[in-house]
Amino acid sequence: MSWALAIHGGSGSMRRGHLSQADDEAGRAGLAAALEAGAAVLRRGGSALDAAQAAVEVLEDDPHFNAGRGSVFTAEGRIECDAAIMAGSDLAAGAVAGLRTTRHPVAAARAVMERSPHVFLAGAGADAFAHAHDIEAADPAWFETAERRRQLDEILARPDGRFDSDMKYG
Amino acid sequence: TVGAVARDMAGRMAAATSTGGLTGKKWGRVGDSPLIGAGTYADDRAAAVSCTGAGEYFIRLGIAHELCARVRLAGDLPSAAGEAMIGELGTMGGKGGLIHVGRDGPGGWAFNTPGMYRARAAADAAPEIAIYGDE
Repeated sequence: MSWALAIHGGSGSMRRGHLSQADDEAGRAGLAAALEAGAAVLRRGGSALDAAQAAVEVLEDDPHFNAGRGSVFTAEGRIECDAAIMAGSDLAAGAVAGLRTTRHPVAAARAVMERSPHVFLAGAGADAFAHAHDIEAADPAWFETAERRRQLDEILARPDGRFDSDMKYG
Repeated sequence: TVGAVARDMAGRMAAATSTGGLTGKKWGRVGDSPLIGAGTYADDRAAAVSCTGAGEYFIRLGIAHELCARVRLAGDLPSAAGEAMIGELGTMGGKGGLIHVGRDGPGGWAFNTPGMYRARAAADAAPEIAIYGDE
């Protein structure tokens, strides 16, 4: 059987000329790094689960993508991360929502899948579970970037003050 | 939102999705990414799927699971099932995209937005990276 991998960094209104050259290059570099992280696992015979997690963790650390570091802000000015992972062999699955202090949300989802009797944990309990299972913690400041703060300010300044309903920001 | 779908040398598949959600979200709003069957699903009998976009529509359509069900029960190729699901998404007024990998062949994607950050690699294919819809 031959291996295969696909990744994404989000869809939206990016058109040619919409992204700066720097953002275009940074996006492609981030995708290339994540693709290589996952492909390296598969080339050496590693599992699909490990490959998917490795690729997503690279993107979670890349501030150009809306996950982990570089996530968008809530209306209250906080960052809350969600993640899920699933194995096709036995339909095992793990998911977390509303994480605020866990560096790699996908690693927390994997721990829920493999080290708890549950599928889905949310909020402070999900962070507490992650930290109790040695999943790396991170200060909320780790996730914040000036660009995302600017985008939040822009949205909140709009008269209707609605969330990013037209998915302009990742 | 970011995601990955993989098939390993043993033929096992996996899907993973991670997101910060929507800018300015309120009241603890959660989208499709962490909902198994909506934004993330994997079934070795069919495919592995990770989604991105207007999460509320992906939740209502159960898109990741539905794509796998079409492959498993109707014999669709993942690519055809992916296009059909994005078509249904658009019909409901939703926007977004998905990536998929099946029991053989390279991974693929489908989306109805102007662009999508996407990439793929396979044992027998050169890596591809793209952002704009016309790439």
